[in-house]
Amino acid sequence: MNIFRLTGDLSHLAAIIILLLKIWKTRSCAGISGKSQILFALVFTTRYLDLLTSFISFYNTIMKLIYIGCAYATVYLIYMKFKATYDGNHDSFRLEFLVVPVGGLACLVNHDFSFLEILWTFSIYLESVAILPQLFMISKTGEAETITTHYLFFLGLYRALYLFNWIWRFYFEGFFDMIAIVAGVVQTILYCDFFYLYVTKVLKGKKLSLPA
Amino acid sequence: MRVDEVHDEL
Repeated sequence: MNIFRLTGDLSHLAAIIILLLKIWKTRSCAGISGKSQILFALVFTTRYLDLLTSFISFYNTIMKLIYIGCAYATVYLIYMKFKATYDGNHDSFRLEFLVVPVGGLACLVNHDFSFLEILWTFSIYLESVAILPQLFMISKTGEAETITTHYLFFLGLYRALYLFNWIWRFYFEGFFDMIAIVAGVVQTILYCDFFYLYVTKVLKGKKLSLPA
Repeated sequence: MRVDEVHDEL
């Protein structure tokens, strides 16, 4: 554990909590891509199956349980409790375009051709692109509520901090996991355009809206 | 790169 990883995990947690609170407090999931949230629930489920096979630390177990629980709670709020506010027409990204290629890639490029390892690899690849339906939705509607942009910022920040974590671990522990690193770089790059808009607009008090 | 170890990151 190093400072980058800890702050990365906390940033990830902050993103998840911000989204849940936003939906709960406003009693609305307008502007939120339910499809991205389904993908994140799938990511956590396939990655954390090792909860059943190995114990790493108390911290590790608790965080995994929180992530999984929050992911399913978010999906529940969007598709069940506040279904009436869900903007399905603008959430039109086709999930199979992500899940199928990612599944194929996980079977081809992995550390070990075993069931749990392939699911772990699948989750890593899928996480790197899981935000695309949300970004696609924002590009379709041309705007995002400020609280939604905070959510996206913390979600992007988490992966960026993990990049520093991997640099740290490479230098001080000689550890590197090429699959996680490449997927993490891809994931962070996907947020770059958004980071730019966040800094130039949202942090200056303006709403995030894209030019027509 | 490690195969037989656990994935300790979240």
